Amino acid sequence: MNIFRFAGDMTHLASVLVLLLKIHTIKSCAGISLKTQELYALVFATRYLDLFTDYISLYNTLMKLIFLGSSFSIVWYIRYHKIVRRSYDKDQDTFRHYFLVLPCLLLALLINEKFTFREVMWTFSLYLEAVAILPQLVLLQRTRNIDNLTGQYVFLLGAYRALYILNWIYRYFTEPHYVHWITWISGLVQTLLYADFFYYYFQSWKNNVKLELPA
Amino acid sequence: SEEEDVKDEL
Repeated sequence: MNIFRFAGDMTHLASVLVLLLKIHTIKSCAGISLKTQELYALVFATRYLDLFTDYISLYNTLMKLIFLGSSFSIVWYIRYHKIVRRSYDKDQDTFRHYFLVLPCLLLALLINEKFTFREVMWTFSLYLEAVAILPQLVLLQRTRNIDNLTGQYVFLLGAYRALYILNWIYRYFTEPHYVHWITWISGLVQTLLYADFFYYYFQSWKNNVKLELPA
Repeated sequence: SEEEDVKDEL
C-alpha cells in the first residue's frame, strides 16, 4: 500500500459517501444518473468476485464490502425509495448503457491477461469502470444547473482514478515486474474522460461561480 | 508455475 493508492481509496470512499449523504439526507437524486450507478454496481460485482475466496487484508475486504453495499443501495434508493425516486429524471437519463456493457464484455474476452472466468470478469470490470461515468457526464450536460454535492461527487470520482495512476507509476518504479498495461490504459482513459469536467469544475471554483457545463 | 498475481488493489 502506498500513499497514492490510500489517498485514491479514501477519495473514492468520499465520493460514495457524498452521494449517499445527498440521497439519504435531502432524499433527492436530482442530477444523478441511475445508469451510471447501475454500471458501477456491475463494476464492483464483477471485480470483487474474489471477495470470499482471496483474503488480502481486513482493509481490502472492508472496502470491498463498503463499495458493494453502497453502490447497490444507491441503485435501490433511486429505483425504489418512494421519495427519492420522484426526483429521478428518467427523461434526461437516457444514455443506452447497454451499449457500453456489451463492447466492454467483448473487449474483455479478446484482450485480457489470462482467459479464465475470473480474469475476464475482472478485465470487464476495468473496461466498464472506464466508461461508467459517461451517462452521468451526459446528464450533467443536459441538466444545466449542477448542485454542489453532485459536482463534488463527480469530481471525487474522477480524482480517485487520477490518484491511482500515481499509485501505478510509484509501483512500477518500486516493484520489479509490476506491469499491468490493461489496468493502466483503462485507468488513463477513465481519467481523461473527466478532463473537460475537471476543467469546468476548476473554472467555476476559481471564479467562484456556479458550475455550468457548455451545451 | 508463475505465482498467481493476486489482485491486491480495489
